[in-house]
Amino acid sequence: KFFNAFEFISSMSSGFDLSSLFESK
Amino acid sequence: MGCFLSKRPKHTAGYEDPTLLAAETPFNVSEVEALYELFKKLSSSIVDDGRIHKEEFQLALFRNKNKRNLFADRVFDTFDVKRNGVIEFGEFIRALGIFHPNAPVESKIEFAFRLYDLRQTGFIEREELKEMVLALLHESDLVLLEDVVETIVDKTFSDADTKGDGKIDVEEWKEFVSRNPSLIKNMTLPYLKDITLAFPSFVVTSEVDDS
Repeated sequence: KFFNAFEFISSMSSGFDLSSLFESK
Repeated sequence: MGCFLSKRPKHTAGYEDPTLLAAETPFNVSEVEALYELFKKLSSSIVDDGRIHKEEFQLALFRNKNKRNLFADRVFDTFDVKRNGVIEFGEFIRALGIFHPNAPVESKIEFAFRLYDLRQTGFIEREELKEMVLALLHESDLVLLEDVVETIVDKTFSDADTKGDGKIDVEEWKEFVSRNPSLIKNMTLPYLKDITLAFPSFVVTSEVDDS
């Protein structure tokens, strides 16, 4: 299967996981 | 006339009227007010000045104010529309609104484009994509041969850069995302669908309570 670099980035980077902002509450 | 003492709540300089913010975003007024509670907490975690500094953002994301991360930097900078190095309340609400499940897909696609356009040239360039892949490998403690990274970047780029001019413009990006919709999966935060249910602890404020 084609390995999509953008998919790799978007699905794996913790920097994109904004749910942590809410968990800090 | 005697002097009038207002009981209005104290808000910080960057505060914006929740009614106006609700009109511009998928949030209703009480949700904007609830998110103000979150904003106050985030913006006072290190410097209590009513604005979120990058260290405060990093602290919230990683529990570590010194942890640098390319993607967290990009998210911060994309929230910081005024580019003054801090996230103000209105910027916070408008940007979070894009992550709302009901926000238009188009705005999610454009926001993701801005994130990946590292040098804000209006294009995603090959070197930027490679830089992001390398940063993620580093973040994840993964090692890939240089040739493999080049191949992944080349393959992705040849698929997305349909005009073949060596850079991905926003139209190519939209078309690429339409073929790969999972690329914007992280642009939706299900929590935002009903903040007042998911985060009842935010909903403690009212104009009276806050004064």
